[in-house]
Amino acid sequence: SSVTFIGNENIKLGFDTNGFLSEVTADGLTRLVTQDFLFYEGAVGNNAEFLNRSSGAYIFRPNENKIDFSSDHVEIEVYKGDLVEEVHQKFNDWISQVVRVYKKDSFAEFEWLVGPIPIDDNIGKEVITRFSSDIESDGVFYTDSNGREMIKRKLNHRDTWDVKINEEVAGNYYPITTKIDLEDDTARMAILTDRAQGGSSLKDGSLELMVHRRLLRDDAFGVGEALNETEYGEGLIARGKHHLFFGLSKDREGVSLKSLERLVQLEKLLPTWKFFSNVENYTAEEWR
Amino acid sequence: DPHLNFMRETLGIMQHHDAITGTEKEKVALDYAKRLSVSFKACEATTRNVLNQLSVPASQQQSGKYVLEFKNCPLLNITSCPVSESNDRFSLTLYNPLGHVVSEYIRIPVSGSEYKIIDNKGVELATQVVPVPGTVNNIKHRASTAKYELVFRATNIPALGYRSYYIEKSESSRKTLKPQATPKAT
Repeated sequence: SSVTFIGNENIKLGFDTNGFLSEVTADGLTRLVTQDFLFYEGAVGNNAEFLNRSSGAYIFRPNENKIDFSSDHVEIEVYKGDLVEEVHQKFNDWISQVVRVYKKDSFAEFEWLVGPIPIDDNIGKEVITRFSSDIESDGVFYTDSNGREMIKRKLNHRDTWDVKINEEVAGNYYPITTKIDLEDDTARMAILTDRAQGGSSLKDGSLELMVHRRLLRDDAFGVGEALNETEYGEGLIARGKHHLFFGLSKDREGVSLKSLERLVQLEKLLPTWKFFSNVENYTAEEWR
Repeated sequence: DPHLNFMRETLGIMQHHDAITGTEKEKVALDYAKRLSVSFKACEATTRNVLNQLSVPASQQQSGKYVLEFKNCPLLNITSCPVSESNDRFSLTLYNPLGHVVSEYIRIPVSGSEYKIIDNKGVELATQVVPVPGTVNNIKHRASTAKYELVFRATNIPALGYRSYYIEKSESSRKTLKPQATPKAT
């Protein structure tokens, strides 16, 4: 009946009555930030014509940029404890997510689970997660280059030639190996990925990342089969994590959000190695 | 060396542009996954030997008394680990591959709802247990008995070093929540 909150003293996330993320508070800023899962319908083309190829393993090409929402209502369960607060979201039978904030962190973790993507309607689907905010980014966003320098991108623009974008979605997609971000004079939003994904900012204040795709046609660039992945019967399930950073775009007492992102990026991509041992026959003292 | 060489060769294959971008045929993708899995398994023997050399006093190594099996759980990313799901007492060793000290929240798939965690100094740590989400794609497609994830904060793991934790299911949890089946090791 009202907004549900999870978080800590550093960052707080609000979820509206429909179960969607609706606001984020961090660094004394409260801004409208929404998150949703959507999917593009894969283009079915004539592979004999170069400019009319199907969407496939090599190319992302949505059918007339058609996009569908995965759900208009999300079932949620909320768990709060001393170490972590979580919201478990179910968007539909094949998309779910856990949003969590650990007690000492200043970012939020989104663990998504997508698949098997249904294809009974004979439509290939390319699923994205989209974070939308009121940040006035003026068409500018940044993507990383294999975890190194961040590269400035501008919607429908190339730095070294006059470009005419024929495909307004695919023509603005870039490879994201670890991070995508945008900002204005006040606020900043960044998302860290746990694997290489395609991503873009198609509207001011909005960031999107492609998390899973299942396509029914080969794109005729060489692989010779559709990206359908039916080996195990009904398509694959993908699971992964995004880390959302939100806050002031300027330095906070000499520490910038960017520097924190950089450190967390390293620790998330190179986490501790975990080794498990059966110690049924030891007491804690013997084990020590 | 044979163990490490298999991983070296596999990582060589993984440099192919089709492996990097995912433009290989499906059966080739499955073969890549299999090769990576076999090489991790091979290197597990190496890491186990090294960890035993580091953690067991030299005087005890001959007797083998305190030598432990250090197992990887390659399906931990989908909340599945046979060791933590089926044992009432197990230990977790965290190796920090970074050049600085780190603290990290750890999540372990477990079958019970109450656990005690003791660190290497004998200090009991704060824990929290969170249910594994019960969505359709999560239940139907995971071969795991884990109903919960055990969360704790591992602090001050030394740079390029390790820290171990002793984890024990509480008596009450042992009585009421026995796992229904042994997790599959695949």
